[in-house]
Amino acid sequence: SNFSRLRLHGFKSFVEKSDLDIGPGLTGIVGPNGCGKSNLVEALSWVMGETSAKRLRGNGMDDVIFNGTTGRPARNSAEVSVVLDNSERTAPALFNNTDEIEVVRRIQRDVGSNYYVNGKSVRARDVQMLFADMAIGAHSAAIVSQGRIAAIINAKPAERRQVLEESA
Amino acid sequence: SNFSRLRLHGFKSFVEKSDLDIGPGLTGIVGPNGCGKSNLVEALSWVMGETSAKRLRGNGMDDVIFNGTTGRPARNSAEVSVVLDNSERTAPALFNNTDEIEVVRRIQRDVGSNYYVNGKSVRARDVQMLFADMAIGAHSAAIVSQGRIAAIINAKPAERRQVLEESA
Amino acid sequence: ARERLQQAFDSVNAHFQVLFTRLFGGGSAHLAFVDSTDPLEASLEIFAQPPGKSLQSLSLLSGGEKTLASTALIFAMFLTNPAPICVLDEIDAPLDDANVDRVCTMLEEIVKISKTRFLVITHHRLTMARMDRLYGVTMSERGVSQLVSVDLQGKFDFLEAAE
Amino acid sequence: ARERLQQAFDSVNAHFQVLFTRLFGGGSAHLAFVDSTDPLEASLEIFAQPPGKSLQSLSLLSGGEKTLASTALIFAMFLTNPAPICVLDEIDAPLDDANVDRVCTMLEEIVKISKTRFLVITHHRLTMARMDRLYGVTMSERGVSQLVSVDLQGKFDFLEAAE
Ligand SMILES: Nc1ncnc2c1ncn2[C@@H]1O[C@H](COP(=O)(O)OP(=O)(O)OP(=O)(O)O)[C@@H](O)[C@H]1O
Ligand SMILES: Nc1ncnc2c1ncn2[C@@H]1O[C@H](COP(=O)(O)OP(=O)(O)OP(=O)(O)O)[C@@H](O)[C@H]1O
Ligand SMILES: [Mg+2]
Ligand SMILES: [Mg+2]
Repeated sequence: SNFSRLRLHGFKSFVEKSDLDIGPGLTGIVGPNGCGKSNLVEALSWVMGETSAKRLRGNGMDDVIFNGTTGRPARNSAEVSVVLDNSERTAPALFNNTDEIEVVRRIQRDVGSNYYVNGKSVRARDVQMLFADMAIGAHSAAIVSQGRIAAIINAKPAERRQVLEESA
Repeated sequence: SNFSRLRLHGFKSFVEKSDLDIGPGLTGIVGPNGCGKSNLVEALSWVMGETSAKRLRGNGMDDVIFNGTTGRPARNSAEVSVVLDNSERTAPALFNNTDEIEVVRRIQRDVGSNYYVNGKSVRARDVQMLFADMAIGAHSAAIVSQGRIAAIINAKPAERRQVLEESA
Repeated sequence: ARERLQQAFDSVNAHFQVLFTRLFGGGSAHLAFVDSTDPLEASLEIFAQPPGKSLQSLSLLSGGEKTLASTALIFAMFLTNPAPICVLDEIDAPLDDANVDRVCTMLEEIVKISKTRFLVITHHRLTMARMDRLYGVTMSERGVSQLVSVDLQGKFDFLEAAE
Repeated sequence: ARERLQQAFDSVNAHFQVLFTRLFGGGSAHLAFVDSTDPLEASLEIFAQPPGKSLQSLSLLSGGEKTLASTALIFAMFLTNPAPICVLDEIDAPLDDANVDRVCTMLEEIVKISKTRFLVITHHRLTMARMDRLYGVTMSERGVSQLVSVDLQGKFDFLEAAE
């Protein structure tokens, strides 16, 4: 299945609803320092089931919720969704009955997050399994966050084996 | 005192004697990936008394000695010298009787390193003190090695205090 | 599981050797299992030798060389078990212009042979120019990010300029 | 020792606030001793608020913002107790063009008011153009570094080109 759209609403600096269409080939993302490019990458990891706030540069998971600017108040919830094109019906059986699969993660301040697939509430594990079957996930080597490109080479040999297992 | 020249001979990829004149203001250093720019920075830290091979990206201190290419054999010794302009006679008393101070560090494979100031053999501690009195040194915040610029901000608060002590 | 890991290793190793030599314009590299004969217990060691240089520990490679070697390894894993999406956040930051060009060329080749979609974050003009489409992220209202699709013919300058 | 540390803190803090606001074109930042009233025992905390954004933990700053904040702190220490030499190895790698320009402008100002000599390693054309002199490091013989003084009018291209 292909990734076709990422939508953020209230996630970090993306307080307004924002859509990123993911076309085939190479999509470049540009902009000045601090404008929100790496926040987009973290939104993708988060909707795929990221459980570590630290990997999202936060102290607690609530740090992903828009925390206000000098001109706007903080929010109390955030939502990210990713739409997968499943017209070739290659998704795992549990989710393979529609042309599109929309995975949503929603967080409420001080409450926690919920996951939905095509509107149905599911567990975090279900979402993590859905992506793992597609050889992708929050901790996949295919998501190279800023400053981490050399991390594979600098990793300890035992950690490197784990990365290889992912491509098995 | 000003730094006026850095000379490398047999240090890492600088197998031939190479001189870098350090003029006032801004001296840019450019060149393709892997050509030896960061090796220059490490040569400066090393001659100022660096004791950790790891901070010079090596496993042991002998890793700073030219270890050969497909066209040349490895060497067994390396030497770096730095010349300080002391015409204003601001150096610590021990070394303050000449217009120029030349600090040399020489290493012999499997033997270890020796330090010399204006030709006289001195201890590592003497060299470290000479530079510390000038508010500089191998671990100074003024030597920002590659990829470490954000290290001050990412450091633990207790480590940051140590850095502040240096400017006291 | 042991067999699958061995097969993955063989494939990643084969691709890694080819991609490394392509990105460095020569030299050689390979992977090896060490510390145990059982792949499930062993550690993975990486050997890399840039063209004309002697084989040495990875830690002595330069910032740009480490980036290139890592890129070769990531793409080798890709070709073994392609992920549907790949995100690269400023991997071109430590590279000189010649290596930016080589990485972009390799990206274009991988796109031709796999269905993988790439999101490439960059400040580098050379990389921007090789993209199929561009999105700009701006903060015209301070602290609030907005996504803008950039007409490729349009100037990138307004995006990189200071607020 | 306690007194000297307190004096250094006051000076670095004062410089840091000014330099941060200049590099970010606004906003505010300051240092604080925490965990103890005795400076010799306390830890040093850094508070940074880019223009228009709410005050938050340093870890949420972007790659470029962290680089700018670190640069402001290093230069603040400089102005407190100037070192004779400063070496900056590709600090401009994570920065966009506008911030490269701001950092270079600040470097030029610091050079005017102090005797510090700077060695600046860079791949960025904008930075190269602001240097007083340039040295190239080449490896015309593979694996062997050679230092070449570059005539500033000369093209930088031969240095950055692939071997
Ligand atoms: N919960 C939040 N609410 C509001 N803003 C946030 C939140 N978390 C992070 N930010 C803001 O996001 C900004 C960082 O964005 P990001 O790291 O995506 O920038 P970037 O475009 O990647 O920049 P660079 O080019 O420097 O890497 C910070 O300035 C921070 O203030
Ligand atoms: N002891 C040694 N003998 C010979 N060559 C060495 C030695 N130690 C390191 N090198 C070589 O030096 C090179 C790295 O140089 P350096 O890190 O200075 O490059 P650089 O110019 O900073 O590149 P980049 O722009 O990618 O950061 C490596 O390719 C390595 O082979
Ligand atoms: Mg970023
Ligand atoms: Mg380097």
